[in-house]
Amino acid sequence: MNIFRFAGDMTHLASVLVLLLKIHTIKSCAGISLKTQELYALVFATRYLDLFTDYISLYNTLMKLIFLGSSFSIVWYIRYHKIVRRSYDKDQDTFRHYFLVLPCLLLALLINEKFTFREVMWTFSLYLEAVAILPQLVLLQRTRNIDNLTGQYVFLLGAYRALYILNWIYRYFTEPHYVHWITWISGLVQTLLYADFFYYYFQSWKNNVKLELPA
Amino acid sequence: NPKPPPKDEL
Repeated sequence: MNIFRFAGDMTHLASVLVLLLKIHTIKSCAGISLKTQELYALVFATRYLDLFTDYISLYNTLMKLIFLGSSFSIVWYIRYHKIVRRSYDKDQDTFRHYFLVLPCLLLALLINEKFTFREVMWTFSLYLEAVAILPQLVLLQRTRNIDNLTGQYVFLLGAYRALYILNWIYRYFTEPHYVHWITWISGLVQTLLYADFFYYYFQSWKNNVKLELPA
Repeated sequence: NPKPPPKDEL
């Protein structure tokens, strides 16, 4: 464990808590893409298949349970909670996220470190996580006034992977044979997808104006 | 062949 990865995990945790806070306290999911939440639930379900077979540490197991639990409960809230579901804007959240799942699965079958079920699922979860934010970014461009919590949620979600890139650089230089091209390239693509969001987020913070993405 | 190291990252 290094400071970059720990900071990344805490940032990721913070993004999930911000979202749960928004949904649980103000009982609203306005501006939140259910599609992105469903993709993230799938990412965690396919990435943490080793939850009960490989024990790494209490921290690792605890965080996996938190990410699994929170992502599925957020999907449940937006789909079935009688109050929250009313604020879900399904007419705007129209990204065909199934078109993301299949290419990621095919790519995982073609490009992976080892052709085993567990490894292909893990690789699939990496490719899917890289593009999972797309429905949310599209929704933000359609949502005129982005509320603070939603903006903070997306920012933290992007920042966590950027911190992971620093972690990979650190591990590359400190651990012999630590090379994971698939993870690194997926993580880089994922972070680059946030580039323009980060730009507008920073601008809105610097000029102290409401966050707004150009359509 | 040795078992690949477990994935220690989240």
